[in-house]
Amino acid sequence: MGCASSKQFKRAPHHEDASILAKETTFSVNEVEALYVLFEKISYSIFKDGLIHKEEFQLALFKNSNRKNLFADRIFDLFDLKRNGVIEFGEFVRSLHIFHPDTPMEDKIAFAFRLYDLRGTGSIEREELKEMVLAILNESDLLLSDDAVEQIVDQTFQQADLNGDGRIDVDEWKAFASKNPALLKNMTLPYLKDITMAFPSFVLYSGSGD
Amino acid sequence: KPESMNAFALISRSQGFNLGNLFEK
Repeated sequence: MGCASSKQFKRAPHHEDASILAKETTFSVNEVEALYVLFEKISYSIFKDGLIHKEEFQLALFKNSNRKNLFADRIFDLFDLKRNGVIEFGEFVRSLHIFHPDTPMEDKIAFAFRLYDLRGTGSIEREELKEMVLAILNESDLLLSDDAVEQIVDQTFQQADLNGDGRIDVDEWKAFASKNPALLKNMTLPYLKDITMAFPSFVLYSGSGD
Repeated sequence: KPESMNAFALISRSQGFNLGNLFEK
């Protein structure tokens, strides 16, 4: 009954059928199975329950399970489609699909918007943008005066907030991101093209034979 | 120079977005 032991020794939940996930995403069945090898590695790194907890996600990203990072938190929350505090295998595959090189740019733009819309209001507000700029400065140990930060935020709003209402809505974001594709570089993971090469041991798990 | 910076370009460099690290063995 104890929380700690049930978290440590719970049986792995049966993961979703690879063929269903392959139909819904850019990945083939083999690639989904290869992703399971990666998922399993991450999801058993601390809690051994076949679910990715935030600490395990941070450990995989930063080699440190306690490292707090606003943007890693946002990614985790968006991957956690059911919003139950853990990432299941289906959520992992459906979310990584966005980062596949072959996924349409519109999907990446939409995902990035949700990342940056910190409070989920349907637009990126000035305060949110400033909060994110302060977070990246803090993360990078960069020191900038408040005036300089305000200037960066102002200038970005001048470029992106086309109707000047003090918020960047989804259409303004689409226009801005389309004009500045370098902003979306972090939305594409070349690794996903070669996932079966990176994790070839999937054949031991798969038996799917395709 | 801060005046030539785009906030989103700055933010997109966060290590938190570096999902490539998930694939490191």
